[in-house]
Amino acid sequence: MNQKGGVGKTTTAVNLAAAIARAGRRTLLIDLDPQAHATLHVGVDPGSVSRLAGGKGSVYDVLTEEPSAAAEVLASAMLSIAPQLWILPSETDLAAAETELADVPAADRTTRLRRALERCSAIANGGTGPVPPFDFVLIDCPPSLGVLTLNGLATAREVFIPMQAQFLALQGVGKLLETVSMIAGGVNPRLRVTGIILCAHDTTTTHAREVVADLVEFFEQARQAPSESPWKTARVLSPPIRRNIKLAECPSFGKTIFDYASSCPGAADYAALAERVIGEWDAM
Amino acid sequence: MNQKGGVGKTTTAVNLAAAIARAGRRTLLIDLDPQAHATLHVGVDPGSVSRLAGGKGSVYDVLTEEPSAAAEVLASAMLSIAPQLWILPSETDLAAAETELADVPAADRTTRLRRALERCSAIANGGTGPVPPFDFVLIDCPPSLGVLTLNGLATAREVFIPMQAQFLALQGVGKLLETVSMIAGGVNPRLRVTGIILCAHDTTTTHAREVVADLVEFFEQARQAPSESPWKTARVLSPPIRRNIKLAECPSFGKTIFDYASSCPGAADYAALAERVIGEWDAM
Ligand SMILES: Nc1ncnc2c1ncn2[C@@H]1O[C@H](COP(=O)(O)OP(=O)(O)OP(=O)(O)O)[C@@H](O)[C@H]1O
Ligand SMILES: Nc1ncnc2c1ncn2[C@@H]1O[C@H](COP(=O)(O)OP(=O)(O)OP(=O)(O)O)[C@@H](O)[C@H]1O
Ligand SMILES: [Mg+2]
Ligand SMILES: [Mg+2]
Repeated sequence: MNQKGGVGKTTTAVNLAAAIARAGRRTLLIDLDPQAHATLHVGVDPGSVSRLAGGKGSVYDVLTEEPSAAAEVLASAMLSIAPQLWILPSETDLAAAETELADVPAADRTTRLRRALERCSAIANGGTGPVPPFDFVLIDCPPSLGVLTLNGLATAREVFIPMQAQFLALQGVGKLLETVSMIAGGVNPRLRVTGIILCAHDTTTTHAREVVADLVEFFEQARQAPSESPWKTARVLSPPIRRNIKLAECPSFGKTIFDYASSCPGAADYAALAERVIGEWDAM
Repeated sequence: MNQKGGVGKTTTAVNLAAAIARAGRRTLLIDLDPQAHATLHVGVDPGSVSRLAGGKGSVYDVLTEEPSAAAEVLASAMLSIAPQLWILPSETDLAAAETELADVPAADRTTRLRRALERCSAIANGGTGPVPPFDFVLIDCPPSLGVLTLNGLATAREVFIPMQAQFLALQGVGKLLETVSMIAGGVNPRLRVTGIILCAHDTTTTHAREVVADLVEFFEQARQAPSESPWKTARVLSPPIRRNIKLAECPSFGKTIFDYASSCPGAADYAALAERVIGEWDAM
């Protein structure tokens, strides 16, 4: 997540999920953004998933249904898009969810997604579930700190922050961490920031190196600080994802980078990042 | 304006305004974004402008004061930042303006900025004004279609849409034009879309060329359509602004590109674009 727009959230959610799935882990990608870019990116038409249009439903239904019914909806709305890879798609109506949920009490409206997923895995672990238990769930958030992103933060164990190593991009990080603190201090005490994913990274410029140095310094200070914070163990993750035009092209074909150009630098970088993410998760 | 984040709105507003001022035209840059990036970009500290902090005020005061007082506020809040170049800065409190203005009737809350500027120029043209009449006013909008951007659209004569020539960037253009239509059909009938400014443009890739071709085609169809629309005479503007690291560096020094690296490609592109913008305006 990152409230700043156009930083690489969707490109990262889609291609990291695809890389993790290719490593053999059962992976669910949740598109929590009314722009539905992750949905488009994997070749699903957001206009066709709406139940009003005769589709099987979307994350909008999961958020607005009663939690007891939401698990059923989730199971039917999920679409298989590659071996070991499913998506819970978004649709344009998701924008209305923010307004509809405004009347719901705060602790309820920020935990809708989590409770639906928990019910799903409770059923699945019982063996008769509609939904396979997942090894990894990746959530693509919209560029805002509203109720949709809060549902993402309330659901997640870890926060990944995609960003570009540029001066103006640094300005929003403080506000982002405040929001994580609020959720970690409230409905999701296990939430922690795993780190920053550098997107569209230019390894050659001094400017990028200086911004990265700033970030590394910031996390170093957080690690040494006496107080606990959800980003105490956060860091700038490796490898950075280099700028690579193939990553900008493949959404127009409805494909992940691995189905479009599996040996380009963008694919190599996301595969390497996935390996680290899986390795750390196994080690925990 | 462009509701998508990180597309080049601020970089364009600041450097185009600076280029127009260097061509000798009296130019006002208005920072309508609570992120206050344009304010930062020209070396002004958004924290220091707030009247609560003893500063001379910001666009927040202009929007929330009674229109009769707003003109005075505008005159005092404006800061001179270069020969012929002034900024009406933003501050963080501007985010609160959206909530505060929600209780104001719709036609009132979207025209606060315009009415304050009109009062200012009425006073100025009377010769005793606090504010110099301006040749050009450039407005940097936030990445949203909320009340701040609506104030920008209600005030402006022309809409410039900065964007990057990438597939996912195309997805938001429809919604943007809908919003322009709504304002042009309501409080600002003279509003028209002048065109698209291609930012961080990569002239070498097929992908960028294909996206530009899509845009050119779209505007061609709008031009030939029998119906009137605010983008009937819109087009992809020239030159595109090439990707140039200097443009990402200079905000960290609080400088426009012309004070940072006046002979780099970024400066050349914005200077050339300014020449076209001025030429068209003079010809109207
Ligand atoms: N490593 C990269 N190399 C080249 N282009 C990239 C890279 N990462 C992302 N892009 C492109 O940059 C643009 C923004 O990326 P993306 O849509 O993933 O950002 P986002 O943070 O999800 O945006 P939003 O805030 O709108 O949800 C897209 O056109 C994408 O294709
Ligand atoms: N032509 C360019 N070459 C290189 N970097 C650029 C160029 N144009 C913009 N950038 C950089 O891209 C990032 C996004 O640009 P900018 O802040 O102007 O976008 P924006 O649309 O105003 O974003 P927001 O939606 O947050 O207001 C910034 O770090 C900026 O310095
Ligand atoms: Mg996205
Ligand atoms: Mg901006």
